[in-house]
Amino acid sequence: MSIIAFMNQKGGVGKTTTAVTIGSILAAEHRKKVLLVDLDPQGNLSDHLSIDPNETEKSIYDVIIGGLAPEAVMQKVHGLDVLPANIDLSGAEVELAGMMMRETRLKKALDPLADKYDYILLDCPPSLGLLTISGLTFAQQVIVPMQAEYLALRGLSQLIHTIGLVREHLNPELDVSGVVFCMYDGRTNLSRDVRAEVENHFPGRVYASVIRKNIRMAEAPSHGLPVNLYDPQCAGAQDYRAVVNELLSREGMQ
Amino acid sequence: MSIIAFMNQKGGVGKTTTAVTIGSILAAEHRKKVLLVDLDPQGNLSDHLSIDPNETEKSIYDVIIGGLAPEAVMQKVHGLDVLPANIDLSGAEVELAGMMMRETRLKKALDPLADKYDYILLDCPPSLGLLTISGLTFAQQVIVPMQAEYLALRGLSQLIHTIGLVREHLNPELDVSGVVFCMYDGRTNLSRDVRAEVENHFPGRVYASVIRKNIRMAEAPSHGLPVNLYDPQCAGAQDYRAVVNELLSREGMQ
Ligand SMILES: Nc1ncnc2c1ncn2[C@@H]1O[C@H](COP(=O)(O)OP(=O)(O)OP(=O)(O)O)[C@@H](O)[C@H]1O
Ligand SMILES: Nc1ncnc2c1ncn2[C@@H]1O[C@H](COP(=O)(O)OP(=O)(O)OP(=O)(O)O)[C@@H](O)[C@H]1O
Ligand SMILES: [Mg+2]
Ligand SMILES: [Mg+2]
Repeated sequence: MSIIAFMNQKGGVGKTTTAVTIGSILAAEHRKKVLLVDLDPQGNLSDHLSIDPNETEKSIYDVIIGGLAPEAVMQKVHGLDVLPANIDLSGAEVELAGMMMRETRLKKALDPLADKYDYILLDCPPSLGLLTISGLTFAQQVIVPMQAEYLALRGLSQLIHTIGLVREHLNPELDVSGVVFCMYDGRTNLSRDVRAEVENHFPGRVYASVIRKNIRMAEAPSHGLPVNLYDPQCAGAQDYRAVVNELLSREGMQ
Repeated sequence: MSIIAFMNQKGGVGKTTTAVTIGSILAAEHRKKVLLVDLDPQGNLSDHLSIDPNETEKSIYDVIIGGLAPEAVMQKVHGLDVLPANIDLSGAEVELAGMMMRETRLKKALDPLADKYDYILLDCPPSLGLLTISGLTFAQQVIVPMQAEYLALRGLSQLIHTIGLVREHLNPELDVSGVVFCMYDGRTNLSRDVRAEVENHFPGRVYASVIRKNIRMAEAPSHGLPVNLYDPQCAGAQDYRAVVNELLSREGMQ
């Protein structure tokens, strides 16, 4: 049983796309039981799976802040269980700031579910605030979706620093298990330079498989489908299959 | 005198690149006095201008939270005045949550500077939290950098909702003055569809000039330079010049 947070405070690097697509391939092609959790007030993971955050009455907000049982907000779609986000979540950061046990509320609510799933995947917002910290407190490992660009590279030291703080105070087993390059264009010097530098930061943890830039990836969410269901043979779906195979072999099982 | 917030909670859409490049062109090519403010704990605006947030002792954090005068943290680089960010800013959201007058602290600190500049440009983080709200409370207008993709489109209703709340409670003159498409690839149906939909949301306010995808844009930050100084004749620099011209003509002056 693995609990993985997809986290990077840099915006637009592929966190949501990676959580949704890996989850969908694990469920549809490796027969794993998968729970996806949308911790981003934008609700992009929910949207990507055709769950409209604007129409969703109850969400992960009610679980974290309201103490509702997760089963009461869970939706099933495309063979996946989903705890969706909605607009209420955008107030959660400020509300959590003043609450007791604010960092561990998500963990307390979801721990009882842990043995029902093979994978629980958390999509984090582009920030190091309390929603991301809640996700890191519950997760066992972090996969960092990464764009091979300079500004994304600059954020790594803050990312490592924050994970270190969570490990020290809230979750001793937490660590970065992998870095996956998304929207990767191997022809540019910039991409290759950044990739080399990231491999220095995370020796042995940068996935050999990369996700190439591919318009079908950007189209899939508008159809409410993960790319492996939208266009199963496209380059993006193939690339994510390779990443899933690498994830499984890194975990010592296929 | 214009105070413009570059804001979009969707990550990676071009907020930082747009604020830096417009600021640099206004200063270097239109002889305007420009102040840039980095409200993002990532410190990407600072980085883009070769101000290392990790080496910066005093930052906008000390102005908003510590009450320091903005002149005490100001740096001058490439003909621009900059109020940089540093790592302290990542604690600001939670600290601000419990403070008196939390939304207006930035405005109180920077209002006295207003008559010294032609343009004050604010780079907001990818969230609707208190740092973004602080920027919206101080700004007179909002320019929304936008990616022509489905997930970015989905965020517009939350963005409009948040600006409406700020206008109602904190800043009656605030409005979206423009939307600028960044990293635009006009050959795809997705781009054209999204652009048409955004024009419905913001009639008359979508800039005719778009910023095309261009690798030199992604290279410029690694050289600590705005693209108009890094590679003045590249497509990105030309596109941003067209946007600046449109900004000036929309403001009724050249
Ligand atoms: N391999 C790819 N090729 C092309 N487009 C992609 C690819 N992966 C993701 N995208 C698109 O790029 C944009 C950013 O991806 P995504 O939203 O998954 O990133 P994110 O890190 O979750 O963003 P945020 O920081 O806002 O949460 C989306 O519009 C998505 O559809
Ligand atoms: N026109 C362009 N063509 C190619 N790359 C671009 C372009 N504009 C920006 N970029 C690159 O795309 C990435 C995202 O841009 P940028 O960081 O400005 O977005 P942002 O909205 O400020 O992100 P965040 O949400 O993390 O603050 C950066 O690596 C930047 O260098
Ligand atoms: Mg996302
Ligand atoms: Mg930015």
